[in-house]
Amino acid sequence: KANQGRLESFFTAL
Amino acid sequence: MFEARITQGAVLKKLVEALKELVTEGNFDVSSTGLQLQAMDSSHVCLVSLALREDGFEHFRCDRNMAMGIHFQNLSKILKCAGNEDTITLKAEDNADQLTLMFESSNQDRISDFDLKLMSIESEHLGIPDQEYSAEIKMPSSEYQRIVRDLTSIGDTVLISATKEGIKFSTSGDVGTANVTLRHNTTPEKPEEQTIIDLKEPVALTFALRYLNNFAKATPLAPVVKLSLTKDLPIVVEYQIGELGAVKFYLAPKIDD
Repeated sequence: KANQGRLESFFTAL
Repeated sequence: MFEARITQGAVLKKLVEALKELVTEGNFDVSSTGLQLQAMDSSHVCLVSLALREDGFEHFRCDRNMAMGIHFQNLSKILKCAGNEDTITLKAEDNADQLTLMFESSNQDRISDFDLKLMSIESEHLGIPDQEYSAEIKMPSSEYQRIVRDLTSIGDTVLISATKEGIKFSTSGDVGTANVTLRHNTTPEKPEEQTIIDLKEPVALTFALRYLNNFAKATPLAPVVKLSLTKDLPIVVEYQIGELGAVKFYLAPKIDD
């Protein structure tokens, strides 16, 4: 089963 | 002071309708180059990035950079009071706590103004690198809308795979399974009816259909939508708003355990 990723796992917080 | 005038007020109405369910609030960042917004949904799964260029407006003036905190449901309530043919002017004094919206009918015989209370919003900006994507697909926005709407009635998630055969959307649920494949097709004379697949390498990613379906609320803004895919990165669903700018939606993929 796949989990929903969050955007912070892909992009850096500024 | 800030002042921006747009003859096609309907564009602003459509824009806010497209955003208001995804993001409840966000900052309109205005500067001399235009108006920008970056806002995430409450679960930090998707992000809206809006950029409207200064020269896309009939008139644009911004003396000082400002972040105007907008509650989108409230802005929507006000914009519902504007006619589809109205010219809309946005105005705010420097450091103001309200945004004035002025609506003028096309024959100038009705003028109304509304003040929207602004909010103070701690915005969390994400740095999104410019990058090459493995696959970029341009298709009619109505086709995208139809596919995600149809598949949402079958399943919760969609596997989007781009290969040299085309782009395939696959889902499954209690009723069964569904696959829709679009092939590269430049036969239609009108560019907005073509499907253009620019593939650097095959890619397949899984996404929650609920969000992709929500992005399709931007369909009235543009005849064409562009999807950009790269392995292990959020999908970008992009609508060009004529000469005014663009709205991009980013959605994080589902990750295998």
